[in-house]
Amino acid sequence: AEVFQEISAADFFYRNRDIAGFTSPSRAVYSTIRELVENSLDACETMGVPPDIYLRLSHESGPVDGPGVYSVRVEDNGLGIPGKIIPSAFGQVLYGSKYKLRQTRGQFGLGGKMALLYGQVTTHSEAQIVSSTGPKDRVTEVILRIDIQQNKPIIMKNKTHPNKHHWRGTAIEFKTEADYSRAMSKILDYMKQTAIIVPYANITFVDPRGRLYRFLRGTTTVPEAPTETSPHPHGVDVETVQRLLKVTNAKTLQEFLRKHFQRIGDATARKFLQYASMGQRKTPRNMTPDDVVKLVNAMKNYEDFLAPDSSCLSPLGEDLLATGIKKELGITDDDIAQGHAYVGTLQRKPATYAGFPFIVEVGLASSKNIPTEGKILLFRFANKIPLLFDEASDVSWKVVNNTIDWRNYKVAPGETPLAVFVHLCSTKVPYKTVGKEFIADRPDVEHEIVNAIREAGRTLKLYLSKKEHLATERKR
Amino acid sequence: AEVFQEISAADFFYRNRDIAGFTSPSRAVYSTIRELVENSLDACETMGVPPDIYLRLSHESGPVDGPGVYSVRVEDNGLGIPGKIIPSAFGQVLYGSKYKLRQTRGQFGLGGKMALLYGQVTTHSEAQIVSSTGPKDRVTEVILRIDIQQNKPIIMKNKTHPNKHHWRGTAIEFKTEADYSRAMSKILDYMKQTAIIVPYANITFVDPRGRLYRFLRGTTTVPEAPTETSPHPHGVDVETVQRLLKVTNAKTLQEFLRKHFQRIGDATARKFLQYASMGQRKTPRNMTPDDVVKLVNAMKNYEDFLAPDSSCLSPLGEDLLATGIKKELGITDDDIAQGHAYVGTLQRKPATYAGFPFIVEVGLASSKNIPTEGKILLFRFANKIPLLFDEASDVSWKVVNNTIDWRNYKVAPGETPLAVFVHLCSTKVPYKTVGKEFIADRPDVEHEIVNAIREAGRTLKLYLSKKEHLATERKR
Ligand SMILES: Nc1ncnc2c1ncn2[C@@H]1O[C@H](COP(=O)(O)OP(=O)(O)OP(=O)(O)O)[C@@H](O)[C@H]1O
Ligand SMILES: Nc1ncnc2c1ncn2[C@@H]1O[C@H](COP(=O)(O)OP(=O)(O)OP(=O)(O)O)[C@@H](O)[C@H]1O
Ligand SMILES: [Mg+2]
Ligand SMILES: [Mg+2]
Repeated sequence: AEVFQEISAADFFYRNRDIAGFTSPSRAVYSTIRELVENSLDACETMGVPPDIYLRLSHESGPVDGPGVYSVRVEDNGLGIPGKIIPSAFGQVLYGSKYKLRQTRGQFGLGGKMALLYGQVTTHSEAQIVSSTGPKDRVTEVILRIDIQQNKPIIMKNKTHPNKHHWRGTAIEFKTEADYSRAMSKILDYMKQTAIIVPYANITFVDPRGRLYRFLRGTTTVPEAPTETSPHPHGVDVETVQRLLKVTNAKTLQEFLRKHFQRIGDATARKFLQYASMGQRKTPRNMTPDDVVKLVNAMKNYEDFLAPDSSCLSPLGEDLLATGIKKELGITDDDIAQGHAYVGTLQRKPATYAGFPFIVEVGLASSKNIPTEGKILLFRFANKIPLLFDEASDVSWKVVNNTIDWRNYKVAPGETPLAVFVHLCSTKVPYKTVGKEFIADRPDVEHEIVNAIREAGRTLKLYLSKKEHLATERKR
Repeated sequence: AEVFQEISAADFFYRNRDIAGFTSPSRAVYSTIRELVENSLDACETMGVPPDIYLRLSHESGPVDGPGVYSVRVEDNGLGIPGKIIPSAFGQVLYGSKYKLRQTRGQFGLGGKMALLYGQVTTHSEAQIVSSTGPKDRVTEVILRIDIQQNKPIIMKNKTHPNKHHWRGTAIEFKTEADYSRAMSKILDYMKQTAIIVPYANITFVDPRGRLYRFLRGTTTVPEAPTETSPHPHGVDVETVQRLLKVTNAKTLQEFLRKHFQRIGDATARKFLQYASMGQRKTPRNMTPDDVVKLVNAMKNYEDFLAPDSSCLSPLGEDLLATGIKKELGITDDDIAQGHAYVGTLQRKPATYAGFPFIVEVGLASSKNIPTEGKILLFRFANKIPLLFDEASDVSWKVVNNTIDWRNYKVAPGETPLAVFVHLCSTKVPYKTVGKEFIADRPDVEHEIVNAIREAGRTLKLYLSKKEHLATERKR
């Protein structure tokens, strides 16, 4: 006879931690660092402050050249976490503040817990979290482990201290099994690429060999924090609408639509309800399940809603992206002026997939510095996170290597030195896995990336044609 | 101020259903069918009975050429589900009977629920499940929906009936939004490839256009059902060992090791405990967390454990794989005898990754029937499931297209007609996503696939050399 069992969400992600990017001691230390840094960046951007992030990885025991025990410490000047919330924020899987329709790096309520969980199951380490939400708040210190089978924190210490230094931010420390020597180059790439896509952040990294890496901000201007948005009628289903109907205090269907969805004003609501032939007597209170199905189908098919509002998004911008690209590739403005190198960036108009707004920004760069090695160098970003693994599974890779006909732009792929930068920002990034390493090839997203690269390619073509022309001139 | 929220596992997979393969009405109907069929196949193989599976997809409303409402019905002659269990098995995410170390198609406790959930959120459908565990059991009928926010079933009907026909099995029916015209060819490929890898199953499929497809069994011999196995010491971590220590009734550490792990006999236990320098006074009762960490590290590093036991696995076998390949590619034994086509299969010795045993079986086929279109045709299987999506992200694709130097085997990739079949079976398939569509490139797994193809390649080479030789002869 079969034996049946239920498992908690923590147990599920413990058993399947490879799906979240925690496969081996080298991959796990990379994932640990990126999950913690992304939490800190989110926490700072939400406040609109330039992030100051300090990260230290120290070797505790075991081989230095292979898996050993390391301690990880990260500190930020972000908005902090209320003392009562800390145990759940770090001890309960599927708990967090990023379950909204808002452009944040976090979206699963899982990353921080995975880092702690991996440390705990490899070294039995507990985690110490210290945080304060500002000068008016005391400093809370929590030491906890995760009860994986129950998916709840095991609190070993929970006390507050006076906030003598008027501090605001969060500091986290725990031990974990790591293989730094194998992960080092990816970790440093992650830092460097974060510096490109978050040019207003200071990141300090002290590595296990005692080396100090400083990634200094190139600007103190922090862009507008992304804002939360309502669902768009094209992104709904029966469950979403039923949940809204349950909690709404709207008296009429018109009011319900205006209040809970974006881009529905009075006139639109009225016209739409006519189109949907929802009777005059229907109210949020008396909607039957069949009414809801009818309403949802009408919402999905009605073509006269305005496109999703993208003002909630916070892209990087063409200038900042160009600055970051030049920095990463070691291209000076002089190189460009003298025609030895090219950097071109562009930001597309907002687009949508499945009712979610998104913006694609691309950069193309050509310079002798760029190693060709038979391929086009691809840098991928989503919601200002660098994506460094599983390149060949990403929609951008597919576009760059299978869709774009580079000869149209005077590029011989693998011979002409070329680097392509793609940044996608959205209220929901269509990652293919919870490990946040590559983006699914959803048609709307794929088309937008194709069009962005084609548009950017035309300016690249001018540069390469001119270069080719000058070279032929010189020959004569 | 940030608003914090916890969500249930059902809510998590509802919000991220694309990660589970439920992206669009066409992809979702494929995923729905494969999740249900795989549950039925598991249920039959566990009993050792040749599966008889009936699947019907009928169009209910909406466009026939585009997303519409369909009803899905699947019936099997498997082991059935106990009446009291049905609500949780189909109404609670992260609940199931496949959380063991055993080769089954299911491994997440999620698939059946995702199919029902997608139907529910697109059409508000309830699901009817009817099951009996055999002639001595009554027939239980349950009608339910899933309370997504609470992750529990909402039972709308739950009654038993006398089992007049002495039936054993399960029947499930519900409605869902589907786009059959776009999914049809993938669904039929899935059926055909299931017929290859499960040659002892009968599958009947009635499609929305009323067409009947019958995939008849080629053999009535059902292989030994896969068995459950204990963890191998190389696959442990602190959490696993702590859980075992909590529940064990072993009085000594030696007994604990022998009882709860595979491949540890009396002598091995003693030698290992000496190697680990676990003091004589240590018992399962008085192990401290530091002792557990020490024990786990020793277990991972001790080299004298026997390799994981693979007798629990149930591969297809070289003969059955060859039969299935010939059927799929329309190659007759006559074609092969006359040298017009080649089919070669081989089963590798068991291997392991991260303490999990696995077996790789490969087949290579060359015949004029095989379309070349500039690439090598690749068929992928895992635990007797055909994998039809995300080919380019799969470890087998990487091996076939990037690692193997086909010229060593007289193959000009894309010109020489070639089909490669790869089947991996394991107590835990290293899928990269919960959608079970592609396998991660874990080094041990990748090496094994490379070696399998190289080994099979040598026999292919003989055939292609001979063919080339005869062709040159004919020219003179
Ligand atoms: N450094 C930090 N500063 C402020 N809040 C934080 C910090 N780290 C974590 N949090 C809070 O804890 C919550 C849980 O973090 P966690 O990384 O587990 O999930 P997430 O960031 O919401 O989603 P994801 O799994 O995609 O990372 C966050 O939503 C955030 O509210
Ligand atoms: N047709 C069936 N016959 C017998 N038992 C079934 C059947 N379908 C589902 N079950 C039972 O219900 C449980 C839950 O099924 P579900 O598909 O949700 O998860 P799973 O098969 O365990 O894992 P996965 O998510 O990988 O498919 C199964 O473990 C099995 O015990
Ligand atoms: Mg996070
Ligand atoms: Mg299943």
